[in-house]
Amino acid sequence: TVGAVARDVNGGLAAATSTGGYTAKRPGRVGDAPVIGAGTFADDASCAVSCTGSGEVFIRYTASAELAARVRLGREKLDEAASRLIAELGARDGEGGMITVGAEGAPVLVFNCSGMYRGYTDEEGVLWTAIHRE
Amino acid sequence: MTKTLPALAIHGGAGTVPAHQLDNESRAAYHEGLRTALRAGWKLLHAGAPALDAVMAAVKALEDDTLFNAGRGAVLTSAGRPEMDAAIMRGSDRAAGAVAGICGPRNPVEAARLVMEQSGHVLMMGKGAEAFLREVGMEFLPASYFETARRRAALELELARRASGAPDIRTDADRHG
Repeated sequence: TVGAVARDVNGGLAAATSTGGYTAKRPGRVGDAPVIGAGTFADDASCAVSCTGSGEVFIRYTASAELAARVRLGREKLDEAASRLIAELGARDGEGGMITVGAEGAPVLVFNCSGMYRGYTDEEGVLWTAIHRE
Repeated sequence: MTKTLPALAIHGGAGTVPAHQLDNESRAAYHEGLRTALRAGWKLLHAGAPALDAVMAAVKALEDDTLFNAGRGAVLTSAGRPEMDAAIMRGSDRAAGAVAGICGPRNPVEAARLVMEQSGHVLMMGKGAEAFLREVGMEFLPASYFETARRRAALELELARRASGAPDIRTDADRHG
């Protein structure tokens, strides 16, 4: 699974996710990537989110909509909410990660497994990439 | 309208090859694949383009890279062929498009955007989605374009394991691609 989240100069947010699923999946099985509010979500009033991992769990817990709701309802800041949520999903066999960006501030990249291919650009366009916990 | 600082993040999946199994050449290839995607998205953001264009450009770059489980290099189903899913969503009006269980469009994320912009629906799946995408002029490639030897080997390994009843001890990478 691959994904991207972005904020443009007008403050607009967007998210995209694309996947082949998992190796030897049953034909017809669909994971969280194309399910809006599970693996992919964007709302300028909260955040843009793209997820990767145990799709069935991310669907059942509407992972990306849940993150957006926690931010929109003002319960938690984006980075705190994302870290807490990915840990909660991990406790429910939801192994994987998520990337997210809000109306302001740097992107947030979190995961609860051994690694996640990931990267982001800072405001000057400097690229940062990583694979494991580094 | 006040200008905000643009931002872009990407992921290439959480099914990573264990650190001790990743040789320097492979590690460098993954980092370069990620940087290529970041450059594709950042170039647009820096030029003032909408976030939607930036996330699509970044995901297309990852779909075109056989290292990542999407588009070319997608994993295979137990029936031995790729079934791809994708979604895209815009935060200003919550417009969204998604495709599930398709095989043919080089870039499934672009197919998702066509669903968002031209179908009147949010999510389209399987043969119906493919028929719509052909109607709106999308190019279709054979399933062989998407398959790689690495994914075929991972599939054969898993099918042999299932046949033998051995426990699933695959790494994240082999399971999630």
